[in-house]
Amino acid sequence: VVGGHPGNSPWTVSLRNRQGQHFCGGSLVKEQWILTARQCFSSCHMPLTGYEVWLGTLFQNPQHGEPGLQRVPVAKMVCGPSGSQLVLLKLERSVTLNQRVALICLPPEWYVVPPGTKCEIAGWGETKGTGNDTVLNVALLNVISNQECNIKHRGRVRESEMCTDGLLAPVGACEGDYGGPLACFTHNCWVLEGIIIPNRVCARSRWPAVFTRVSVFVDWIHKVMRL
Amino acid sequence: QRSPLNDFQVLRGTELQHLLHAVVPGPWQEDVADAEECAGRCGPLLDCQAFHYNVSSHGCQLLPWTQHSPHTRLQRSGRCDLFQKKDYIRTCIMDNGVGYRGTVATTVGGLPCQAWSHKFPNDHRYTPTLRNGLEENFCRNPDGDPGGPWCYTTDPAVRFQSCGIKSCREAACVWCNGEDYRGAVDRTESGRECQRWDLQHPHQHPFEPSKFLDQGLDDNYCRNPDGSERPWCYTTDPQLEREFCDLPRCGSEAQPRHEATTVSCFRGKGEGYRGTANTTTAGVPCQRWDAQIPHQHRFTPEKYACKDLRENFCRNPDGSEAPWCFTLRPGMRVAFCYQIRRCADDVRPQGEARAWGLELGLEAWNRRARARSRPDGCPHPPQTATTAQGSSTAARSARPARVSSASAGPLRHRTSRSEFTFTPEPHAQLEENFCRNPDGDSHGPWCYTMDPGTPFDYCALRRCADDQPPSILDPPDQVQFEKCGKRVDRLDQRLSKLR
Repeated sequence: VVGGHPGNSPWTVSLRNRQGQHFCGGSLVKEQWILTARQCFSSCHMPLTGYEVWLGTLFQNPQHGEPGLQRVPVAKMVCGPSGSQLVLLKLERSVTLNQRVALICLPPEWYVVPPGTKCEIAGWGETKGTGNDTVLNVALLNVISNQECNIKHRGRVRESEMCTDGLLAPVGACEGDYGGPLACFTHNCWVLEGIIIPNRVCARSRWPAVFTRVSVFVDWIHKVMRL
Repeated sequence: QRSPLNDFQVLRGTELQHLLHAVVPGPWQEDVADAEECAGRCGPLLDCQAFHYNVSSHGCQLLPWTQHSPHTRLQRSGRCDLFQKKDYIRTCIMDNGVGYRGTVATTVGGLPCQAWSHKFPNDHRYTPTLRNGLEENFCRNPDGDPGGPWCYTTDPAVRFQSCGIKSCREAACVWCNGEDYRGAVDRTESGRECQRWDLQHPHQHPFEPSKFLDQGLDDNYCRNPDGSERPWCYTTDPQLEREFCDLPRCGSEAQPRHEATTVSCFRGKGEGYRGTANTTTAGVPCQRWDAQIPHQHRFTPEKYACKDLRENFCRNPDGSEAPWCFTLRPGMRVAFCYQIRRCADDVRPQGEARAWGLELGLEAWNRRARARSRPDGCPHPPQTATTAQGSSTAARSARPARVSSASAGPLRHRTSRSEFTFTPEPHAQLEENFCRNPDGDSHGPWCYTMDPGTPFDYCALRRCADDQPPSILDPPDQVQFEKCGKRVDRLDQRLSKLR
């Protein structure tokens, strides 16, 4: 995250490849389910042996035996509907919820976040030197309407996507943050409104960032978890 | 610090059975700590050629035979791993082959070997013992002949001849950077012995064989699991962690042997991508591969000749998740090139669906009937649903749809974990295994699949061009949230206190 600051986001998880390296973020939507971005995986049917999800730590490289760290292998991947750029990961076992690990709410189906809503992104990705690379960084962003966003994006933003305003200083997601959450504080709780997907430019100042709009795919998420 | 297991080749989850019941293997020894200790017991014994290791009880059973012995058979086992002495199993030789205990019994000229216990037609002074391993008429090298294993022949005119068994080094060559190398060389270029991949001593390492099933990290053979320039291994020398192996290269380097290359999109991990994209997803220009500024690296074009590391194009020379490059930005060493399109590796759209495809599925299709539908395969608008219906039967992931029994009652489907029942829309009429949308899924027609790993999937159907869904941008009023989304913000103050 560029232009962020160390912070806490107990539903943000770190996806680890077989070498144990962090390569993407994700959001804990159920004790055994992580929602992340499609771009993080080479295929919907790739072998997941050795891939893990790390939770319960703020550190990019937690020491062995760090209290609170949970390392859970990924058991299954389900790709979202075409165009969703989403993937649901099922873990081999349920995580333990505590102060460091919490679920994030899913929005109602088709819920549209009102423009101006304050949200935040979180991740262990590239800070471009603006923050502490060794811990989880969080950045605050404001939602703008698709209409306003499409002015600069020249109509390319779809309804299954949503935008946040570009700030004067470069603030936003970058390499290694993809799949992470755009969480908005609504009605007294944090809701997963968007998923960080690769944008053409990282944290470009005065340029709106685009996210996948989770509410469009909530029925799919529930269906997968139910089936 | 070599492990006694270095002399053994493992077959996981395998038992070696002797078909002659009169022949009994050794007793199970439960007082061993691990497989290494078993290997330590079997290694020095001349009549121990292999052993079973029970992964749950940690016991071991020494065996006087291997899978190449007569009347034996390999059997899958949930309890045991089978360790066999390399010299009995390898089909190639190390050094001059003095230790070779394979079963080749013909000479390089094709002559059958004379049994060592026979003195006719060629008399000789050798007496078979367990130590010299002069079994039957197998090629051996009892006198350390530099030409490798040999034997007396059954042709009186030819007293003895070499058997021409290849050295392990020559037996397998290296394509490209050797990611596919599966040979049996277990020495580095300086002659050090390799450490086993399934051991963490003397060097700790992340390449656990169970995590890298596709890298063939067998025993202590040279391999290339991390996209290095050529096969390597951790060494048994505590002073040197890892070292390359000296292996012969196969033919021309220019092209990978079996990878299909793409230029406008990438498939799988993009190892075959040969396009000209030269910025990262974030738009940062890529560094030339043949430059070491601003980032020093080991991926030079000459060492990775078949990875096409031209100019500053995005490539995937090391098996990463997608094509990537070093960037020109000093603070950002590497980055992925996700902006490159993925090749359309799922099923091409077989037809179209209107609204959410609720109208599909009124009647079974046959090829002629489909010819009668509208030329674009699109059903009529909802208010005039007629008999022209779609017959797509493949999910997006190309998994065939499972047949639904079209009983009028609730639809029962058993998935591996739960029983899923629902009452379809009255007009869904689930026929055969055609894609349908009985539960009004907003993402269109779907089906259960024949793949147990994929209970259901959407079908590759394109939305009819003249059917746009209603806009979602006028938000619903009421908002209901589940019990979640709470966090303790005091945590990060504690972190700052940490600072």
